[in-house]
Amino acid sequence: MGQDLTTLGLNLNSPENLYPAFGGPFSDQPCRPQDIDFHVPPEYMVN
Amino acid sequence: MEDPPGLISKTEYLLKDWVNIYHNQVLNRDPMKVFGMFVGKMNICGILKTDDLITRFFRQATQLCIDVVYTNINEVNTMPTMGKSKCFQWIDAFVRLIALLVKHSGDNGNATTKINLLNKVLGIVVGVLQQDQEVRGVAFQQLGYHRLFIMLFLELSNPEPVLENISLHEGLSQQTVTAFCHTYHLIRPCMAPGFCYSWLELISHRVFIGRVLAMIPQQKGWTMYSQLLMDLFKYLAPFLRNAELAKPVTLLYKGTLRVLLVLLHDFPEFLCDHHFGFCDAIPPNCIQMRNIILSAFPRNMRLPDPFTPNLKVDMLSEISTAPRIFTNYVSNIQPATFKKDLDSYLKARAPVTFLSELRGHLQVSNEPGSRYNIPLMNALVLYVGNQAITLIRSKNLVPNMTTIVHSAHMDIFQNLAVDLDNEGRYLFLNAVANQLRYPNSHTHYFSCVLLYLFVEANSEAIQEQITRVLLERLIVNRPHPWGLLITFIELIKNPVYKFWDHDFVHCAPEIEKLFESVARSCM
Amino acid sequence: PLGPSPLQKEHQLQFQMMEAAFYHLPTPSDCERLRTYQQRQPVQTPQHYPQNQLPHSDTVEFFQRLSPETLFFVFYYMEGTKAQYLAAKALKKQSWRFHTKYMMWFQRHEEPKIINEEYEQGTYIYFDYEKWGQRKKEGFTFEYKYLE
Repeated sequence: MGQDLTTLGLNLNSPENLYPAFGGPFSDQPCRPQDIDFHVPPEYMVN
Repeated sequence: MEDPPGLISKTEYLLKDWVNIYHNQVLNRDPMKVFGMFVGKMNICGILKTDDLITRFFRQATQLCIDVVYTNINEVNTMPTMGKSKCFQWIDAFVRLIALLVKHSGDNGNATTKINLLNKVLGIVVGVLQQDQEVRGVAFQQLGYHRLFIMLFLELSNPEPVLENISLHEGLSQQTVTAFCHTYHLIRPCMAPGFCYSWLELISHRVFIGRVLAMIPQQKGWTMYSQLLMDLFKYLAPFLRNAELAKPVTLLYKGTLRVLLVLLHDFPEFLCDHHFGFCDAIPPNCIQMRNIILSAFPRNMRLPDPFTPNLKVDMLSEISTAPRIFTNYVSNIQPATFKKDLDSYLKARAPVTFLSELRGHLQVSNEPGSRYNIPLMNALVLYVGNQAITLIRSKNLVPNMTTIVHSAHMDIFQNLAVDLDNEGRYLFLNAVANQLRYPNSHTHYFSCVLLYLFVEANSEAIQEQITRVLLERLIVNRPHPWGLLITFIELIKNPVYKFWDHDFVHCAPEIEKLFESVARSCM
Repeated sequence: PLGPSPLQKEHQLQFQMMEAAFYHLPTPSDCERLRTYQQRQPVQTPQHYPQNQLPHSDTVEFFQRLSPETLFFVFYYMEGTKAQYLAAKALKKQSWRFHTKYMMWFQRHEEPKIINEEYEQGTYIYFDYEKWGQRKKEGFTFEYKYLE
């Protein structure tokens, strides 16, 4: 019967593209905002 | 040839120095000044004197980073966060050095120097990876290479103020993507099976997908990406031919499904354009994975509900449009003499011997399960079908149960249906069913072909096999291609096919119930 | 009718390499910059805890509903990520301003006493990330060259 493809952790009904937050082929969760490296203004790199 | 004496110690000294610079945040305050001073040190060490020395430096430095991984591998496995952080401290610093050297090599206006250096470095890492895999075998660790490739790609993908004119930036980023696509093709799973999980991560990374499929103008990255997916399907194929999948295969297979679902959702036109090549590589028993690809349809297209009563498929505006096929499938029709005979038969329905020799060209062995040349079968079916559509169109007709018959093209299809054995006919019917996709001229024509072969079959075995080929594609979990649904609905609904009269429809209670449930959802 | 087909020698070798790699798979954090804080450490929580992200949790609108304290936490502990970027945008929408020299967020407590081309001066609330709390600062001069 194959897999139930709705259980692979992808929101297949999302109106937006999935790839920008795609968690990868072995992850059943999309990336959270804190997982996504972002080109922030250098001043934000406070650490 | 051996490295010149002292090179390894110089490389180690320079790399350690750079790692300190990178991690002491010194780099962040005035990156160009710090980088310039470090290049001065490299010069003093004579590293930049010749192309050969630069190459050796990069190979040594790569090896040093990989050695750090193996040195810390126990900690990586027991305390991943700590262990990996040690490895990544070195690798991330080395990557930044490579990225700065690439971006600032040659003068700013010249992307070629930069890309040449990038390709050199990527080639060096590939060489180290392949040698490492050969030497260590199952002890090979993918971690270091994984980190190197992805962080270098991300570094080079970051918007770069240095490269003033965007066109250079565009050009560089397009060539950067091309360089990485070539590199990933070189370390495809067939060549580096120990790297296959990382490889799938790398080619499906959100930034990489965005770059290759969305950012490069005019979809120029699509063909390169289709090549990488072909590499994946070819690697998986032998493992997927067996219904019971070993765990390592299941993981890679499920990962592939996730990537295909993202592509189906975000880039359906990409799957539409390259479906033919993918169906050549995907084993015929991978029904659901193939259905994902065949279910793709252009986003601007509205598909009528296949269950709409009295749906007039031939009235749909898109039904006469030929789909884009980006695979050069005609080149699979070999040998050239066969192609010549085929063309002459299509033109003049002669020589008649062509039909009786057809099976001989398609059958390549007597080994059950691999008797036939599948790419040739697929190419032959599509080529003959395409020729038929062109001929029908040239008479200002549309494909239907009248216009597709009594032609050289249908002779060939009927011959294949009658003359091949069970296995061959299954592959032939699959080649036809693989064209049942979204509303287009191929879906329409091949739907008529299947239905015609059913109604004209001279044995119930053929009708049963046509039903099986359609049914096995329908009973798997979604998605299901639109063209498959409308064909099956027509078969069970239109009394001209006498579908319900056949014994095989009632061969088992659950099969009968299944047909009835599909029938109910149609009525 | 194809049935299973036996693996050839080369596929068996490939399978051995793949199987070995199966025991040290890449993890999502292998593709992310090293995090000083908040590394990914998946922990199995009780099933009745929400296991998935809240819908739209990656939008500025969602971040605007968070308290300033939460936004400051995200800003200072998730640097270099999209979360930090969204937290900064949400703070600005709540009329906080980032001072690039003190690397702290300021908010006017009342209309400034002085405003000119270079700076404004008055009473501000600022968030002190060392003491982790909001403070009032009177007579502060906010030079525009430090306004991000």
